[in-house]
Amino acid sequence: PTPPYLKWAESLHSLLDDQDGINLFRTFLQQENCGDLLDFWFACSGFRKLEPSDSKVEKRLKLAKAIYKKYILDNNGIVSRQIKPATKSFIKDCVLRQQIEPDMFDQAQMEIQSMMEDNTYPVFLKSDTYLEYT
Amino acid sequence: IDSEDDLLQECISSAMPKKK
Repeated sequence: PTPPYLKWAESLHSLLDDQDGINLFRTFLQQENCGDLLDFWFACSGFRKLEPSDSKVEKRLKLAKAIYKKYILDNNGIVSRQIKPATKSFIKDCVLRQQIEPDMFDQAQMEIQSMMEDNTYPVFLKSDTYLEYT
Repeated sequence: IDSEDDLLQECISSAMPKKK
């Protein structure tokens, strides 16, 4: 069978579908001071997965606020800098009006994902971190 | 009551793939 680390080179999704791959990618991103990119990406996925039925409205609002505050509010943060102003305004509006929808972070997540696919992921595949692991 | 950080961590962990 194909070793996992070769699969990681196939696509960003293959990498993010494997726990060891995620850990290695996180180590690499932390060295580059952009570990928040990955945490934000997973936070968006986790937020979308919250079931409206089994999760209290209050909890969803609190979580949406926490994601907004930690990653988007500070315009100098690594995540915030990669998200389009219109996308940030949309999320801010959702939080302020308390209109909390499962897909409210989807666009922001896509923007961060594109950035990782075009930038940090190919750099990771050429990094010492990855090459030493393989 | 969960702190915001705990809530965030729980959310991030929930999206991670399970160990194969």
